[in-house]
Amino acid sequence: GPERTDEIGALWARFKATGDETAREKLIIHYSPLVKFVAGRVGAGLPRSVDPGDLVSYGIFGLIDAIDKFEPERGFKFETYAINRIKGAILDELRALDWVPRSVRAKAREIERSMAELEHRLQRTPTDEELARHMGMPVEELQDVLGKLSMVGLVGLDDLLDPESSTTRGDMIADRTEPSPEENYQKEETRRVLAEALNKLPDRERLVLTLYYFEGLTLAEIGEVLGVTESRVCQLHAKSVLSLRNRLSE
Amino acid sequence: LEQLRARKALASEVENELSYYRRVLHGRIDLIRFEQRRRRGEETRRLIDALPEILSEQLGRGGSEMPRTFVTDLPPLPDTGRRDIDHILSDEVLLRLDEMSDERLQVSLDALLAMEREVSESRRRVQQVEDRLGEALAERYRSVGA
Ligand SMILES: Nc1nc2c(ncn2[C@@H]2O[C@@H]3COP(=O)(O)O[C@H]4[C@@H](O)[C@H](n5cnc6c(=O)[nH]c(N)nc65)O[C@@H]4COP(=O)(O)O[C@H]3[C@H]2O)c(=O)[nH]1
Ligand SMILES: Nc1nc2c(ncn2[C@@H]2O[C@@H]3COP(=O)(O)O[C@H]4[C@@H](O)[C@H](n5cnc6c(=O)[nH]c(N)nc65)O[C@@H]4COP(=O)(O)O[C@H]3[C@H]2O)c(=O)[nH]1
Repeated sequence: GPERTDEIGALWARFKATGDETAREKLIIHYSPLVKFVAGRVGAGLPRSVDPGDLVSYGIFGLIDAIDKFEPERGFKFETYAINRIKGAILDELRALDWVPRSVRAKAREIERSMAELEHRLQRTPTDEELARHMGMPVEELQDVLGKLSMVGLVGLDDLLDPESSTTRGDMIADRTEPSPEENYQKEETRRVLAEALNKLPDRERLVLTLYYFEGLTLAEIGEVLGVTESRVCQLHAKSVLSLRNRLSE
Repeated sequence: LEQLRARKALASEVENELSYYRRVLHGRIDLIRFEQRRRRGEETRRLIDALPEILSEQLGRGGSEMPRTFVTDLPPLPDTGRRDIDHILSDEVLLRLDEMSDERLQVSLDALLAMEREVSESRRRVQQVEDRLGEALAERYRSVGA
């Protein structure tokens, strides 16, 4: 890219040819502001208990890993490659530290199973009370788990709407200026299938997902439309996504 | 509704670009300030060892409890190379931090600070536009009886 001036280019060449530690350090420092950007974005959706300084530390490991593995001669843009590795490193570390207790993740699978069973039996989306009773847990606990699943990104549609952007594919990311025609067709097709499944959801569930994923509204704005709190929006979001996924897999 | 949607999508794209540039500027500014403190003897650590602390300033959410959105995917990076911010960022000051004179370092810092004020100002204005459009969209949905 244009900002790959000769000085940076020479530094990359020196580091890749000799593994020179000073060159590596200069590259880490030069690109380190990217970590600030990514840690801020990832941190924005996390519970306040997560220390932003920790996110930056994990992110720096991701940046170093990206610098060591990057191949400048392939002509891809380093920044795009790096931010996906940085994000991946932060999320991998958080998952390894079990910041979302295993109990919440185990419950997510249980909720998904119970939703499928009840929807099949009732031929409609179960209420929170019906779901909680079926699972033998208090409604408040169910709602708390649903809210957490949304907040920490364990339940969502990002992987369906934009498969390219999930961290697992971070390695192959080039500077995606133009998606290929196949990618475009695939994306349109997924959106069409999603929109169809969305239309079969009950009103409130459909609205939460439409406002968040297709209109880009914030949690607060969605809360205003539905007349509920932001935490209630988080709960409805998780429930609607689980219900939608059940319908897609039928 | 279509027009509102298009205008909001555009505001959000511009806001993403400005937020990216702003955070890159913040990183550079804070790294240079650390180097200046080191030269004055107020810091004994090496820059590379202090990176986590330098880069985590002003990163918390401040007052609000709830996030604006869920942990979402990163927006695509802006295409760089065309604007005057790219010109400022092409100053490879971070590659030669330890070799630059104090005056030259201050010149780089002043240029970055001036640009940061401009970017933060326009980001705030674009955020206000985006928020007004978001409110208008929410209102449309509310009035059709959600
Ligand atoms: N939750 C949240 N709050 C936000 C966001 N953007 C701005 N704010 C709030 O609005 C205040 C003013 O932001 P600004 O006009 O960009 O003005 C900012 C900006 O120009 C600059 N700044 C912010 N972060 C950094 C940083 O990491 N490094 C450097 N060097 N400057 C920074 O310092 C000024 C004051 O910063 P603060 O004291 O933190 O005060 C910030 C912060 O409380 C956001 O995305 N989320
Ligand atoms: N339309 C609109 N959009 C908004 C507003 N405030 C923030 N945003 C956008 O939403 C993203 C997340 O904001 P956050 O949850 O406050 O999360 C922020 C916040 O926690 C922190 N942050 C950013 N700037 C500052 C700052 O100046 N001071 C402090 N203390 N924290 C900041 O970094 C996180 C990520 O910041 P960004 O990358 O800039 O990304 C921001 C920005 O693109 C707003 O009022 N209206």
